[in-house]
Amino acid sequence: KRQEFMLAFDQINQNFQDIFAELSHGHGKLELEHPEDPFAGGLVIRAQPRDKKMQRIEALSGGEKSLTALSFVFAFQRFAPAPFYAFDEVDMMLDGSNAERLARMVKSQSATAQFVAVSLRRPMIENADHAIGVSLRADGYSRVVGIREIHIPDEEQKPEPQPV
Amino acid sequence: KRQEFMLAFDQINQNFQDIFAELSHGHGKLELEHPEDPFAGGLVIRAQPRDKKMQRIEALSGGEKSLTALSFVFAFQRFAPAPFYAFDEVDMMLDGSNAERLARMVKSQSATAQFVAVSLRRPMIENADHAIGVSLRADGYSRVVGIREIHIPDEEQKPEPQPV
Amino acid sequence: MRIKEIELDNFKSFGKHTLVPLLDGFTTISGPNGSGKSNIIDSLLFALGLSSTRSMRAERLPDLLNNLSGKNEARVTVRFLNNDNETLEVSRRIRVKENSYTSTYWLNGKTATLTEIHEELMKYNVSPTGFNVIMQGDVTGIVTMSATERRKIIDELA
Amino acid sequence: MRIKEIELDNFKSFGKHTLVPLLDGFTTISGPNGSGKSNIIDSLLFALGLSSTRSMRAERLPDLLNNLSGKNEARVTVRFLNNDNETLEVSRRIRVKENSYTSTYWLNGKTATLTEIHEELMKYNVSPTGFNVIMQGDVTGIVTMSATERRKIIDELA
Ligand SMILES: Nc1ncnc2c1ncn2[C@@H]1O[C@H](COP(=O)(O)OP(=O)(O)OP(=O)(O)O)[C@@H](O)[C@H]1O
Ligand SMILES: Nc1ncnc2c1ncn2[C@@H]1O[C@H](COP(=O)(O)OP(=O)(O)OP(=O)(O)O)[C@@H](O)[C@H]1O
Ligand SMILES: [Mg+2]
Ligand SMILES: [Mg+2]
Repeated sequence: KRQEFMLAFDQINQNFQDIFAELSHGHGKLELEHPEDPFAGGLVIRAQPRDKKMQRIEALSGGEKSLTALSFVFAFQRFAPAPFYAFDEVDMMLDGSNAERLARMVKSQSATAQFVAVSLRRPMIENADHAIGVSLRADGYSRVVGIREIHIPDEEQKPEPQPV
Repeated sequence: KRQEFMLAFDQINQNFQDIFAELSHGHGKLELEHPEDPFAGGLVIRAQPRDKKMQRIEALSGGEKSLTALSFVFAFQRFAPAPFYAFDEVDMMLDGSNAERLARMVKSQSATAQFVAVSLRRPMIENADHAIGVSLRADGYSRVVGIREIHIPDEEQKPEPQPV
Repeated sequence: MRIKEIELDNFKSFGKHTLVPLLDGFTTISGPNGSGKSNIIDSLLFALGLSSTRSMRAERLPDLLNNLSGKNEARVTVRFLNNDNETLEVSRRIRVKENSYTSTYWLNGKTATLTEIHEELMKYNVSPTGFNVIMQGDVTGIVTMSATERRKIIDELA
Repeated sequence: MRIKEIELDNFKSFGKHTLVPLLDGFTTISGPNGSGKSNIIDSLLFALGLSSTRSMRAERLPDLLNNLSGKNEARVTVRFLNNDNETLEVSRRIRVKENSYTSTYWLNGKTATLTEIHEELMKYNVSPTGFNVIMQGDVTGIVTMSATERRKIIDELA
């Protein structure tokens, strides 16, 4: 039981280090509070953004926390892939360059899993294979349209959906 | 005591209705759970977005909750103005047109109070009188520059700060 | 394996029967505030039994019925397609009567318990703790959760 | 009345002494993730005694000292200017010694208690519950807080 846990942990840790470096250009790793008896302690995330000292994770900025959390999710996914991932505005705190880096990583991870991401952000929409538009009609009901041609938001404005 | 409370409540409620209508094009109002004895109950927000039925406030979308919350803050401010308000990314869930509406309201409220808003959003930066840029230097320390010329982000990218 | 389509019937703001077809790869969902994007995410949580009623922003299950249409039930069906083109179908319906309501799950057309749904989905690493669905505002929760909670996520795998 | 400037000395990522001048009207603060924008907001909360240590993302006050510079104290001063061009100055310093630390407030150059700072700021409707500062991720909290908590905000005024 403990052996299986350590196998999973080591692999996810290695994934986390690679992915965190790619997303943030910093250094990160996972640690067990009790390496000798993992189930007696928790799992801690160590994250060091570029040019900075290792920081308490709670002190990280909103964008840095988002990238750290997503690195953990992707690390987990590479170890135990699921058929789909559905993300609701996980890029909301990211600046332009981090949003772009995340979008490219979702794109590359989507080779092994289906990704559905609710997003108003241009980098996410530009990197996607497909786009769905949602709107509320005057009758008060939500409707969905598939979008053939993606109109990129000028600044976070909804793309103009063209019915499929 | 109760009379002073009701005076404040009625005024803030009126402010809330006006501001909520302007920000969301919907209808909103404040209600007391115990109007006869206010201190025996709480203060409830009723919010009805355009084209929709009155909804439990918890069911509102992220953007709708943000506008509802900010309407309450501005309603409060009009009744009991403070010298400054400091907002950290309160527009993060807003779509383009709501972000624009909010930015214009902050601009108009700034006639009676100083507003400092951390934001990566173009509408906010475009409507501001002044802009400050923050960056982390290679030595790991944060620095601040005042910006004379505002470069609008192409998509949420940091504006290029020009030292004052 | 991937989701082939999500069928929403009277669920939250989707008062009109709606089919959301999904292709493989990377899809974005966009639209104005309040249009229904997060409600689509909620429909996945609802049908697959992945979260509490509160996490779908409802106080009780009947809150999930569209409040304009006057209908007394809501249903969501998620159809998966695996690599051999076989379908896996999970469906859930809330039906409201005078003073009560029922919640029914179906797995491939037969009624099923939530436990049976969870066991089937677990074979594909789909579970409430597997990060398959990250809700609006929740992403940083992975960083702020306790160290023990985070370790238990890996326990589930091993 | 408005803030004229915020002076940061060794506070969080501002290891170098920094003056943030502020003009009247509407100012935005922008920059990349992790550059220090929210830390400026934290510096206002810190100096004016408006929030808990945890709300500034620190576990204990010494966490607020810049962790690169090696200095043993951090200080933030906020200078207000009123309509008659008179200055109101609030300052706070954390000084760390071997196993302990001190937190000192000044009001217009004289040491003061947190209560005295709060009483002075309350004259201008600046208080922990007055929404003067809304932190990152917190805006929807106004909607999700309990009805009683929300009513108490108005109690404070009356
Ligand atoms: N049972 C219901 N019947 C009808 N409408 C509902 C019901 N439950 C929620 N809604 C409405 O659905 C809307 C929320 O939709 P949703 O959260 O999906 O929006 P969104 O597209 O994610 O917006 P945002 O970009 O702001 O996050 C709200 O306006 C809410 O009033
Ligand atoms: N005591 C400290 N010494 C040095 N650096 C610190 C200290 N406390 C926090 N930091 C650093 O400050 C950075 C966070 O800054 P801040 O939260 O102000 O960023 P931000 O500009 O608001 O970013 P975002 O756009 O992502 O919200 C983190 O990288 C954190 O490591
Ligand atoms: Mg949403
Ligand atoms: Mg921030």
